[in-house]
Order: sequence, then structure tokens, then C-alpha cells
Amino acid sequence: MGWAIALHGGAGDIPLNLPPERREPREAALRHCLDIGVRELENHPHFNAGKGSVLTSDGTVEMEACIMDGRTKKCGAVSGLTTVVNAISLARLVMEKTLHIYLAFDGAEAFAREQGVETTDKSHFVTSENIERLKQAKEANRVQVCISHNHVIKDNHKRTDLACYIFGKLCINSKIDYTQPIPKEPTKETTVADGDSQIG
Amino acid sequence: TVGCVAVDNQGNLATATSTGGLVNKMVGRIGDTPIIGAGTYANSLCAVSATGRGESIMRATVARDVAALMEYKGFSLEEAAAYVVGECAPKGTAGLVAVSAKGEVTMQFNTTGMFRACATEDGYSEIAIW
Repeated sequence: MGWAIALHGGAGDIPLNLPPERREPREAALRHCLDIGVRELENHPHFNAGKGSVLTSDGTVEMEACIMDGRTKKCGAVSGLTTVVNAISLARLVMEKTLHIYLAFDGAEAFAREQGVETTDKSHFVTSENIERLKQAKEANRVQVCISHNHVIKDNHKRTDLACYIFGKLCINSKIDYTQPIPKEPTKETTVADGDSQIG
Repeated sequence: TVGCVAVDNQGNLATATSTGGLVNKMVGRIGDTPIIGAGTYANSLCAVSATGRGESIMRATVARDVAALMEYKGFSLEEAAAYVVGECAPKGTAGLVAVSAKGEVTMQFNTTGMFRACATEDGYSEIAIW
């Protein structure tokens, strides 16, 4: 028997060619946090928790966290936090100070104030990297897929056929020439940076 | 998502997970992290913290399944975690870190990578991404 600690900063489609300037700070943060534990990970803007949380479709932050004691099975969870600096600390207070397990949104924020945990302005959690990531994700969602040809419809796409038109999955500017057969277009694999949490 | 699991030298276990959720999520969306048994679970055998695509982790009850395989099938921590990540969660959606009451550590993932680190009392430590 002996003590052990393991921590993670997220799993995802992390590109193998992640540049050093993005990889090294994360490795340094992991090394640093190995000594301190999960709360410190929340304070690092490189990871998707606390400062550095990804944004909702409204551009806001809604944080959530959970903690559990294996021996007693006592546990605490919180969701919908917008001003609490360390969500995990609030989850621990839910575990230790209430009869409940899970507090969310306004109730959780009110409990945070009641317990005097550190809170700050909502903007504290938002980073420029995540603003850019949200923009990418919204752009990725706006790209429509033509259900007839299974190709990505872009505004400047020229040709389509009746099926696309009927189902409305039609490129906006295209004109339908019913006399002309649609040439078999190779469906190009277009990779759209979708901003999703590829790096966990 | 960030998470941490720990065991002390009396075999007491704890886990904690925290996240901002999914980019561009609908306001009000809740993921696996605060759901006991999905993103976070601990009992007397092991402590688990999961990360990845929340909806997939919830459907597979990843964290609880690792503990259940140890509890009911007698799997080791490594076997249980490898089975859940390899068989129960769709490829490319999940990763986890876990420790057992005996001080074993495992860090499994079916995605391209997972930012992870661990250290044990006997001096072993590891930091890795892929």
C-alpha cells in the first residue's frame, strides 16, 4: 500500500503536432499540479475548467464539478456556476455542509455566497482562446451538408439538383438548370476546424 | 475537463472532477462531470475521474462501471479501466484516471491524447499527452 495521485487535463483529439508553445505550458502545469492537486488545475487557463472554461452558445461560462469520498461514499456536485473561482471547492462544501449531493445554477451560486467561497466577475473565466474556439464551433455548425450529394454546401456552390432544392438543403446562390444532368462531383473531404474541445 | 484521484497510505480514496463543459453547449446543458457514476465515482475499491465527450460518458456510466467490474467480476483496476474505455465508451470519446485502494494507478483513453500525470509513493512519476 502507498499513496498515489493521478490527474488529467482532458482527453480529446489532441493534434500530434501540437506546437511546443501550446504543449510546454500544459506539461509544466501538469507537473506543477501534481504537487498541489485538482484545484490548481482550475486556475490554469490552459485547461477547460475554472479560468479557461469553454463558452456556451451565448458566450457565457457555466462551470460544473464533483467530488466523492470512496470510504464513506459522501459526494458533492455543482453545475451552472458563473462566478465561483474554484467550483471543486464548492462541490466539497455541498458534500460536507449539506444533506444534499447536487446543487445547480442560482441555488449553487446562492450557496457559494452563503459559504463565503471566493467569487469574481464572470469575465475572469473567459479567455481569448475560448472566444476564438466558440467562433470556430459556430462556423462549423453553420456549414450545411447537402443531403443529396452529401457534400458541404458553401454559399458559392454553383450546381445542385431538384432533390436539394425540394428539401431546402440548397446552396443559396445556385441556379437549377433542369436540362443539364448534374456532373458526378467527387465529394471533397472538407475538414472544418470545428473548435470542439479537440484538446480535451 | 480537469480531474484528480488520490489514495492515501491507509487506502482511503477520493476523486474530484471539474469542467467548463462542451464548447458552444446550449445554456443549461449539464455534462458527465457532476453526474456521480458517469464522470466521477469513488468507493472502497477505487476512485475514478473521467473526461471526454460528456454524453457518451453518461450513456456508458464510465466511472461506476470501472468500480462495478472490480466489485462484481474481481477485475484489477487496470483490467476494469481498460475494458470500460476500450469496450463501453465509443472510440474517440473517453479517457480516465483511476487509483485503487492498493495504490495502483491507471490512466486510460480512447482518444488521440489525454493530458495526464501521476506520481506514487515509491518515487514513480509520469507526465504525458499522447
